[in-house]
This record gives sequence, structure tokens and C-alpha cells, in this order.
Amino acid sequence: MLEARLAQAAVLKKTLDAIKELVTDANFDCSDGGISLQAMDNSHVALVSLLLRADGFEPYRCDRNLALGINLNSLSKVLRSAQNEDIITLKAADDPDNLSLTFESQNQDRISEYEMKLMDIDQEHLGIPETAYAAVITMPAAEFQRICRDLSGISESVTIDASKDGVKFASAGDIGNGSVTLKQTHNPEEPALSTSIELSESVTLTFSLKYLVNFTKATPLAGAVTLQMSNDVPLLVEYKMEGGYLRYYLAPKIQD
Amino acid sequence: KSKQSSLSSFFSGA
Repeated sequence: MLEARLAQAAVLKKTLDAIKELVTDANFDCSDGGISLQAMDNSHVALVSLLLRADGFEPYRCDRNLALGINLNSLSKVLRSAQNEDIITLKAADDPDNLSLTFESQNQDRISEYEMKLMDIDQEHLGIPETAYAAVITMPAAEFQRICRDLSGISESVTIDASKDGVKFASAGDIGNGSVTLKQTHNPEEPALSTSIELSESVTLTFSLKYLVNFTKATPLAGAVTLQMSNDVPLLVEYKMEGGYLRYYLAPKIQD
Repeated sequence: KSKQSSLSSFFSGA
């Protein structure tokens, strides 16, 4: 059986908000290491990989591996009934038909109990090769969100060019063109507000902004975002949170 | 002109 108690409902609510538009149904894979999810969007262009480590829950118990097949829209509806500060407990039996969710207010004067029907999802687990990326860019998550939003007004695509001079996001469309260049900065007081660029070689890749804008729905989960790129491979966008991460992979646009 | 690639070209089992 699974029993996982999470101190802040907000973490799960924000996580759902960040993935439910890309993925409709997914298995939440529960093991003694924690709860993970890996799913592609319908077009097979983007992939979401979520990990909520066991140590992010208190307590966490999972006797044997379980795949909880969940409709993310349904889970999102149920989580709407939880206040951000509520304590959430997830429970499932071995070979479960339902997931039980309990929301307790901080001072335990209100307890809400929901049961959600589970579904069978036949989902392949993808092999994502370990990659030593040529460019690793860490920047404020809000900055990345703003750049993607602003450039999506210009074009459907953005070309990200990482070089020793900085990282340049450039778009060209019918109405004209625009770009934003970020230089490396160092803010020791507020590391989350710094931009760092680690580079072993220059990288230039083009991506659909529709997906990137979608990824930035994870902005409330983390102060910083990390973009990892190598030429001719998918982009990895990572939001690290306490007790886990939310990663997105995006296939590049290639010259026809 | 650029074309959207698919993750299946990069990840096994996709």
C-alpha cells in the first residue's frame, strides 16, 4: 500500500497546474524512492518528468511498486478543494481502484476526504539517454517566463543561442523580429536572481514557443530554472523544488 | 524553413 503525507498542498496543486495542459492521463509510479511520472504530450514533441522524492513526504510508506493511472484534469478538480496550506495525505491499497486523498487544515479543525477513481493506462517508459550538455544556463524562472511570453507575440519559434558572450533568445515573424540577450550575472545575496552560463561549446537550437510558454506554468514552483542544451538533441528545462524536480524535454525544430 | 522534430528520433521507446 501507499501512504504519503505532504505538508503543503500547494506543491501538488502547482505541480498539477504545470503539467495538466501538456498531458491528459498519466501513471503516477510509486516506489520506496517516491512518486514519479513520465509522460509525453499527444504530438510526441514534449515530455514531462516529475519526481517527488520520499523524503519530501512525512511520513512516506510504499510497500511495493504501484502505478496509479490518473486523469490529470480529474485530479486537478479534486485538488481545487484543498487549501494551499492544507496537509495532504494520499493513500492507495495494493492493486487499487481508487486513490484516497485527505486534506487537513493546519490546525486540524477541518478534514476533507475524497476518493478518486483510477484508470488503467498502458504507458511506455522512455529511455532518456544520460547527456553531458554543452550549455547549462540557470536563470530566474520569472525571467524565462517573461522572455517566452514576450517573444511569442512576435513568432511561433525562438532560436536560443548560447555562446561565451551570453545567451540570446531571438524570434522573427510577420510583424518583425526581436531578441533578448542575457549576460552572466552574480548576485550572492539572491542566487535565484543570478544568471549563470556554463559552456563547453556554443549551441544554437530552435524551439516552438507554444511548448516553452506551457513549460513556464511551472514558474510558481521554483525561483530558478535551468536550461540544458546540446546541438541536435532535445532541450531539458528543469525546475528544482524542495524534495524533487519537474523536468520538461522539448524536441528541437530542424532545418528541412 | 524549419520542421518540428519528434522525441521519438531521440529517446528509445518513444
